[in-house]
Amino acid sequence: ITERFDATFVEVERNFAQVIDTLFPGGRGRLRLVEPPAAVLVDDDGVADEPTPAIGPGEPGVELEVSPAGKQITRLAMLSGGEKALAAIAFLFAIMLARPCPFYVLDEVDAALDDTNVERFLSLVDRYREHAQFIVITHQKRTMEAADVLYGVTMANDGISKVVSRRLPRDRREAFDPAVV
Amino acid sequence: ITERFDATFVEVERNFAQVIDTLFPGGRGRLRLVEPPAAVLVDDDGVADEPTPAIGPGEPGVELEVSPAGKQITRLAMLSGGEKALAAIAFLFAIMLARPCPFYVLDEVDAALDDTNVERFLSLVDRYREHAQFIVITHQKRTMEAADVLYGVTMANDGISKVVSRRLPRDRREAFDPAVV
Amino acid sequence: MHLKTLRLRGFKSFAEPVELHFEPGVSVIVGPNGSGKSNVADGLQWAMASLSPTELRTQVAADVLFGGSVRRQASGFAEVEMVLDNEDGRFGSGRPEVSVMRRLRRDADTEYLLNRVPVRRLDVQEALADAGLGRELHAIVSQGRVDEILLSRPDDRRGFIEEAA
Amino acid sequence: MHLKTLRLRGFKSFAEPVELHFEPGVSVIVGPNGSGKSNVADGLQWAMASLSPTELRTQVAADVLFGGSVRRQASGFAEVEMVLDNEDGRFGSGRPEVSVMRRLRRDADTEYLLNRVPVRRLDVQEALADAGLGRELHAIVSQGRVDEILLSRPDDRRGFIEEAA
Ligand SMILES: Nc1ncnc2c1ncn2[C@@H]1O[C@H](COP(=O)(O)OP(=O)(O)OP(=O)(O)O)[C@@H](O)[C@H]1O
Ligand SMILES: Nc1ncnc2c1ncn2[C@@H]1O[C@H](COP(=O)(O)OP(=O)(O)OP(=O)(O)O)[C@@H](O)[C@H]1O
Ligand SMILES: [Mg+2]
Ligand SMILES: [Mg+2]
Repeated sequence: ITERFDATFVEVERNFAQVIDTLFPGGRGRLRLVEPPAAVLVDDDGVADEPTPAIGPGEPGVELEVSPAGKQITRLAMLSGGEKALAAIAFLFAIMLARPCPFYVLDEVDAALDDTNVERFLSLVDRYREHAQFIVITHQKRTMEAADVLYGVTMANDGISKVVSRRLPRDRREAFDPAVV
Repeated sequence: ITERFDATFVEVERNFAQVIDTLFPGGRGRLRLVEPPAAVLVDDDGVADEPTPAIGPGEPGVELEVSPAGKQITRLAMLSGGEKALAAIAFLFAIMLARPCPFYVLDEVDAALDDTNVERFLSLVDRYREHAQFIVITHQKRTMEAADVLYGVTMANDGISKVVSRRLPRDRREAFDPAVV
Repeated sequence: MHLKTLRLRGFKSFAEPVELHFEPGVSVIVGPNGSGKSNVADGLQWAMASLSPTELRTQVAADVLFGGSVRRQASGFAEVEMVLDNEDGRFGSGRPEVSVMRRLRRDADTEYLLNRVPVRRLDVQEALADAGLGRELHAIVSQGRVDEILLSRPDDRRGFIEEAA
Repeated sequence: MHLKTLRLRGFKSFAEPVELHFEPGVSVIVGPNGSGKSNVADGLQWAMASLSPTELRTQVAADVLFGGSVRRQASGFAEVEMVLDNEDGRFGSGRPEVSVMRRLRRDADTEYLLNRVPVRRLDVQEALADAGLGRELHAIVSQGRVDEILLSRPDDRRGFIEEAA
């Protein structure tokens, strides 16, 4: 099992660096195997020995590192709201490329993104549309224009949801008006 | 202290219903005083008596109820992402009207809102601009147009933030292009 | 393989039966705040045998049943069916499509059905894992929770990759 | 009373001194992802004597110091000053404006200053409460946390109203 994990890890790592290249041009991203928090070996009388770094309780975990262009390696916690969303999307796509699911549902993952990063996110979705089916829930107009098929969910004054759908031929994308669905 | 609380509560409750009217037209909103989780009185031998509802450990707490137009009274947890943001904004404004702070900083509170609700939020900010100073961080174009003064934060490839500001006279709002700040 | 059809009935705000037909490629779902978009995602989570109140945004299991509105009675029955296209034979068994369904009657037990035949929850989970829809693969990213994948602990992240191995 | 000026130096991504002049009415802050908008809000929280790692998005106190970039050394000193207009005399003491400042040198203690005179943290908190900037009044709503005000417990919400009483 470890062999398979190692092979997949290398593949996901390579994917991650590649996807980060699209989402953070000029930045860097990598995955690192980190030793599990070292188990502190306690000898018989309960006194803790020196923690032995290598033989923690389980397998090594996976640490993510992302540094946007021009910035030092950033702890994930110090990234901005939009940068965090992009880094998470990158990790999701890195795994998807190694083992695609039949479909993905992404519910307003673009909410924190500025216009430039919405475009980068959409270029990623467009590039990998053959790998998996994407179902994206959004309020961003640019994302609506990227749809092959658009579904409008409505609710009248009765608290009941209805759905209408419209196929958006590629050439008429620009003319789309979300209020009209 | 209870008297003052009671008077303020009545005021905040009235404000809340009024603000909900703007943010959820046709909907209803109210605040309710709820008894604190009743203290279960334990008699000497540790057997729990009937919980006495009225004399919980502290003062009654405040419960919020919001029902969008056409819907049953909704537990807050069942509201949608955008509805929750609106309900929270309503509560914040209800307290602000009772006791305004000198300024408010609202960091992307409009991120989950659709276009209609961004407009409702902005009409609220515009109506109460004499009550308090609002400093709003946003990516929504409509919100940018509502500014008296616009501040653009930029970061070159050196990881260092700079700020430029531009006064936006009321008549030139429409022509504003965020990319140019 | 891809998602072909999703049917919802009596589930959350879908008091009336609704059917969505999907195609491969990119589908985008839009609509006003509170109209029911995330309820579609919840319907998929529910059909995929989720029991998590956080993922389903419920407190008790019966919260998935249409709770009524000013104009309509509450519903006593919820059903969600997802139909996967199986032209690529990923699911084996020579069927052109595979149906995964979940039902709930108020005050009764949940029912799971695979190709309209009642099965145990475990059977659904195994079938989904075979189809590449195992829980760890994050096929559904809920609203406001895109960061979760980042904020998990290093050994959780290992789990995501192991699942993909 | 309103916020008149905010000065940041060596605080988070503000390695170079930056000054923002605000007016009453509606000010809007824009900029690309990661450019430093929320760091401005953090600067205000910090000047207002916050010690909360969640509010400040830090793990240790020194995380507020500019940590360096590929082109620039880390900073050893951070200072944030907020100047409140006091024309309406809300702050008493006949001053046209009031300054609240916080400083930190790496490996030294934090300093609080009121009108540029060193004071204790408690003095800053009391002055802010007098000015209507008490902690419970939620003057600063952080990114992604607008729902927090809703999700608090009923007795917390009572606290918000008591503070306003
Ligand atoms: N069991 C239920 N019965 C009836 N209505 C329900 C039920 N559960 C949720 N709802 C309603 O569904 C609505 C929320 O729908 P949902 O979260 O899908 O909205 P949304 O389209 O995603 O909106 P947003 O754009 O704000 O995220 C709520 O207003 C809620 O009242
Ligand atoms: N102590 C520090 N030293 C240097 N840079 C820092 C420090 N703390 C945070 N940063 C940087 O500041 C950036 C985040 O800034 P901030 O959160 O203000 O962005 P933002 O403009 O709000 O973006 P978004 O629109 O995505 O919310 C991060 O990229 C981070 O690297
Ligand atoms: Mg939603
Ligand atoms: Mg931000």
